[in-house]
Amino acid sequence: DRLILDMRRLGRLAQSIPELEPVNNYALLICARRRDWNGEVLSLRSEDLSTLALINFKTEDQMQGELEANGLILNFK
Amino acid sequence: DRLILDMRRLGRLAQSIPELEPVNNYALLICARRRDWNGEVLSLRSEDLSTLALINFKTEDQMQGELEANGLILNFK
Ligand SMILES: Nc1nc2c(ncn2[C@@H]2O[C@@H]3COP(=O)(O)O[C@H]4[C@@H](O)[C@H](n5cnc6c(=O)[nH]c(N)nc65)O[C@@H]4COP(=O)(O)O[C@H]3[C@H]2O)c(=O)[nH]1
Ligand SMILES: Nc1nc2c(ncn2[C@@H]2O[C@@H]3COP(=O)(O)O[C@H]4[C@@H](O)[C@H](n5cnc6c(=O)[nH]c(N)nc65)O[C@@H]4COP(=O)(O)O[C@H]3[C@H]2O)c(=O)[nH]1
Ligand SMILES: Nc1nc2c(ncn2[C@@H]2O[C@@H]3COP(=O)(O)O[C@H]4[C@@H](O)[C@H](n5cnc6c(=O)[nH]c(N)nc65)O[C@@H]4COP(=O)(O)O[C@H]3[C@H]2O)c(=O)[nH]1
Ligand SMILES: Nc1nc2c(ncn2[C@@H]2O[C@@H]3COP(=O)(O)O[C@H]4[C@@H](O)[C@H](n5cnc6c(=O)[nH]c(N)nc65)O[C@@H]4COP(=O)(O)O[C@H]3[C@H]2O)c(=O)[nH]1
Repeated sequence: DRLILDMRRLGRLAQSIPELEPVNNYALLICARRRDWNGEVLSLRSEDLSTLALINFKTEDQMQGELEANGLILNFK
Repeated sequence: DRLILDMRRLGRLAQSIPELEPVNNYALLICARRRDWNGEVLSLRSEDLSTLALINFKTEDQMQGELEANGLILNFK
């Protein structure tokens, strides 16, 4: 299912947790591609969880677990 | 590249041009999936042109040509 990220929190945590920098960079690349600067939430495609896991050398469960453990997933809809 | 459809015009033309009904139905399915009832424009993925061509027994060039000939494509961005 889709992934809804808390962009404000992700930007803040990525400054102190190096593991989250690639996630923040990926999210910012999508925002730039869309020109979507609402700045609060970013809804990503379900396939993006696979892509994020791949580029972070994790399984999808590990990636999702790390995002949840850091309070970055807001899923509603 | 993406496809931006004029939803208002598509809904109107689909009533008198049977060829356009499947296109209108596909667009409405996407609107429902997103709950995107802005009603004016619908931006579709570049892959959707392939899907629309397939389900309408046309090539991509024929599908795009038909949409353009009916004034249904608003492409800006
Ligand atoms: N509400 C909604 N609208 C959709 C959806 N899929 C496509 N669109 C609309 O269709 C446009 C073109 O999509 P694209 O050709 O796949 O081209 C996209 C795609 O290649 C990439 N992209 C944007 N957002 C995402 C994302 O969340 N994940 C991935 N993997 N790529 C994305 O950037 C391009 C431009 O994105 P946009 O400027 O946003 O422009 C998007 C957007 O207006 C969807 O699931 N929901
Ligand atoms: N900027 C932004 N906002 C987000 C995002 N994810 C969630 N939201 C916010 O949460 C609501 C649901 O977004 P959605 O699931 O993408 O569902 C959206 C989406 O599918 C579509 N939509 C709305 N505006 C656009 C747009 O400018 N382009 C495209 N392609 N789709 C849009 O209509 C649905 C309802 O939209 P809203 O009522 O406006 O309400 C949206 C919006 O306020 C995001 O990645 N970027
Ligand atoms: N601005 C923008 N936002 C994007 C893009 N791709 C994905 N998103 C955001 O990520 C959410 C989940 O996308 P999904 O898992 O592919 O799940 C999507 C997808 O399976 C389908 N869908 C929505 N729009 C399109 C479309 O234009 N073409 C196709 N083929 N499927 C779509 O409906 C599901 C729900 O769509 P949404 O409620 O809109 O919710 C979308 C939307 O908020 C994009 O290119 N641009
Ligand atoms: N997932 C998601 N993404 C969102 C949402 N709201 C905005 N976005 C993203 O932010 C970009 C700018 O949105 P905008 O300034 O509201 O301005 C938008 C909007 O006013 C309109 N628009 C174009 N296509 C659509 C569409 O399919 N649905 C809706 N509701 N508006 C669209 O044209 C402008 C450019 O649209 P896009 O190319 O799609 O580019 C959108 C889209 O990538 C949202 O609720 N959910």
